[in-house]
Order: sequence, then C-alpha cells, then structure tokens
Amino acid sequence: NDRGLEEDNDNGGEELEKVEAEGDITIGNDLISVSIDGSNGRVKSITNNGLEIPVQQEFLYYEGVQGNNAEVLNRSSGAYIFRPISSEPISISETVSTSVHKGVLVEEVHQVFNDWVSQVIRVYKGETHVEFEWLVGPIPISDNVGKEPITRFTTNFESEELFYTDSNGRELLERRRDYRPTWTANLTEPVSGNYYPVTSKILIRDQNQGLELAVLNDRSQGGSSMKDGQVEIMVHRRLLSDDAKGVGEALNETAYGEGLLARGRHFVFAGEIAGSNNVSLAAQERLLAQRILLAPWVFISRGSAAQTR
Amino acid sequence: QAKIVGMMEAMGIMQHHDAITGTEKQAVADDYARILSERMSGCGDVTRKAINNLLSDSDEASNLELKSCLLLNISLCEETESSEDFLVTIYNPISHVVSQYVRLPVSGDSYTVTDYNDEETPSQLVPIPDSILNIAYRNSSARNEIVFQASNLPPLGLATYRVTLAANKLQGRLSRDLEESEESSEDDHSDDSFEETDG
Repeated sequence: NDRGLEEDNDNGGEELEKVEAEGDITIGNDLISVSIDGSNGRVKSITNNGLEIPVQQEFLYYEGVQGNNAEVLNRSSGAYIFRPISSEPISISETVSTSVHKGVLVEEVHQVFNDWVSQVIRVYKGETHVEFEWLVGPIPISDNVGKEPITRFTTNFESEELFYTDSNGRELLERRRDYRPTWTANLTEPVSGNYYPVTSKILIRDQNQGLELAVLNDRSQGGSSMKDGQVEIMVHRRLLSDDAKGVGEALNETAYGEGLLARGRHFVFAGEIAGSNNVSLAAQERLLAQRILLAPWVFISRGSAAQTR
Repeated sequence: QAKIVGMMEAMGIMQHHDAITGTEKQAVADDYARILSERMSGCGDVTRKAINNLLSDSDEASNLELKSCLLLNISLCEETESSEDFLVTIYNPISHVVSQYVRLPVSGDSYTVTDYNDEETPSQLVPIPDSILNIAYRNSSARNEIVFQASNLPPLGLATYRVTLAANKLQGRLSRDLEESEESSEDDHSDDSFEETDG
C-alpha cells in the first residue's frame, strides 16, 4: 500500500493486493497453484493439474562444528568439510509474515522469516512450476556459532530412502540414504554422509502414488533427503573455523564489512510422474533446465521506435 | 578476438576446483571476481558489435549502445532506473523458439511496453522485496520491477521491446499533438522560408 501500487491500473496492477496472513492464501495459474497457510505464512500445498499435494517448505540451519583439527573427530566444519554439530537442524522461524501481489502475468507471495532470511514465491502465467527466490544473509555470528542454512521441502511421499541427484554434468543418479552401492556403509556422519552434489536437480518419487517432487537450482549446491518425503538443499554457509584442508581461512566471507548475502532461485515441480498433456514431468523439467542454463541475454539501450522496428 | 580470448582465459581459471567450490582464500575470490568482471565487460563489447550486425543495417540501428545489467542479482540496473524510455533487446541462444519473462528494476510507477510493431505487450509492476531494498550498499532508486513476457523469441535470434514511462508517453503524445497542431498551423501560412528552418 505504501507504494501506491494498488491504485495504479496501468501495469496490470488492478489486482495487486497486500494482505496479512489471516486466511489461507493461494497464488497460481490455470496449471499450477500454491497454498500458503494463513496461520503461519508457510507453504501448505501445491496443486498441479487438479491434484493437490501437501508440501511444506521451511528454512532451517545446521550449526557447524568448531574443533581444533588436532584429530579427525575434532575437525571443524569449513570450506571443504560439512560437519554439523547435530543431525537435527534448527528452524529459522516458526511464523512467517507475508504479503501478496497478484497481477496479470505473475502472482507472488513475499515472505519474511526473520531479519536475515526472506523469500518470494511466484507463479508466472503459463508456467507449470513454482519459483522460490530466496535471500539469505548476512548470517549472524554474534553468538559465535557458524551456521549452514538449508531450505527443506516436506511431502507425504513414501520415497523408500531413495532420492535422485545429478552431479558435475553426469546423469541423474539414484541415491539411497545410509547406503553405498559397493560396500556396507556405516555412516558416522549421518547428515554430511548423505549429502550429495546437486548441479541442476534433486528429486524424490513416490512410485505407489506415481508422484514426484523435483527442485531445480540455479547454481551447484549440496542436498539430501534425510527422511522419506523430504528434500533439503543448502543455500548458504558462514563458518568461524578453518577445517585444516588447505584454505587456511574460515569460510566467513564479508562484503562492505558485513556477512555475504546469497540470493538464488529454486524451481519446483510437484505432480504426477506422467505429467500432463502428454508431457511427462521429467520432460517439463528438462525444458525448463535448458531455459535456465541458456537463458536469453538481455541488453538495454536508449533508442527510438524506429530502432525497435 | 583478444577480448574473446580474454573471456576464454577467465573461464579456464574459473574451472579450477577452488573457483567451482569456493575453497579459495578470500583475496583469491576477490581476484576471481575482478578477472570475471573485466573479461565480461570486454566480451560485452564483442557481443554489442555482433548484435548490432544482426540488427537492421541502417545507420541508426547499428549505433545501438547495448548495455548489460550485471547487478540484477540485487535488482539494480542503472540503465533502466535512470531512463524513462529504453529499449530491451533479447537474444535467444537456444536453437528453438522460447518465451521468457523479463524482469527489470525501474524507478517509475507505471510503464508501457511495446513490441517491434508498436503493439502494447502486457506488463506488470511488482514491488522489490524490502529485504532487497534495505541492503545498505545497494545504491538504487528502483522500488519496483517491470515484468513482461518476451514471447516466441526466434531461434538464435533477437526481439526488441520498448519500455516507456507512462507519464512520459503521455507527455510524448501531447508534444506530438502540439507539433502536429503547429505544423498544420504552419501549413496554413505556408511559406518557403519555413522549410529552411530547423523546426
């Protein structure tokens, strides 16, 4: 309201509205929609092709180990090594303040989790995915604790310990929690031992229901599925000790005297594996992945209508 | 050629595992950023020339000063924020037709987007989140982003859209009307000397 957009009809703003999270909020298009729980401001479900899938999304963080690196068990979490203190990440915020902005081309929910985590959830007209644009940082360290924030999607899928990630340009590989294909694994680091590179996509499937949840990212990240039905991706890191693997510095980056901000996007597909309109969900994901990787180049110039023609 | 090779060299450096994973010292990270920024700027000169070659061969079009917005990750673009009337040229690097939504930060409250045919394209203003606006080092007047869809971009081809501040467009129309009115008035008093004036 304070920007006067609601009164401005010139740019599809006639439907713009800003509401507090009292009742549930739904944004979307004819193909896909997202419901936000009015009681806490978090994602509640995604409806694709008429099928509603319960999906929760939240931000959490792992606290990084700060050791003395004297021996293996005392190694710190650092640039090379991900070593959380606990296997259970800490929720960043239980309640989320929201504002909704609807227009002719895109519908958005702006979420604020706390003073260092916020997000925009958006659905463009004609698209079959939901975009989550997250902004994390500067990660506070006044408590002298290094933090490794994640975004986590939770569904009711019975994914049977399986999830899929691609890595470094290779094909999508099946990953099984607490398992290695060529030896009997006994993971002493239950979280990091199950983390895998996610170069462009991580997904889970419920074969019995024929459902899939896939998250495409805009940069390489680490990710996992620590419980059936869950997908988590690390979005930022700020750590206070060197892990003694060669960098010689703690992963504690700053810009203009403050911790770094990270802003990125996750593109979420949720629906039947078979997809819709004879296009499988995997095919829809592949086409979007190409559009992300080879996005059009945008150039700005001063000019005239003649030049436009 | 030297500028393209410069970019190739930068990309070669960025393939080192330290640059990929972030396991470099901070000073090295800063140096990587410096190298990339310089080389991307150089490569931008080449891109500008290439795209101008693809555009109309008229003198006017071949002089387009194309600029890239490298700070869109914090919703900042000097070119779009400071201009009430600008062109957006979009190149599709994929070998089939795609449609893509374009988002650009702007300072005004109402804009009109027109395509090459001067037909209005649906657009929408969306507020930039407060968390971005509050970034201390983001020196920008933009509080909104203009969103429009670049539809059916040709394979390995271009499309150009014009974005005009609505008030500016109105003013432009008024000026044109005024000019036309003056011209018709001048016609009424036609005299050879009028043709020789700058007006």
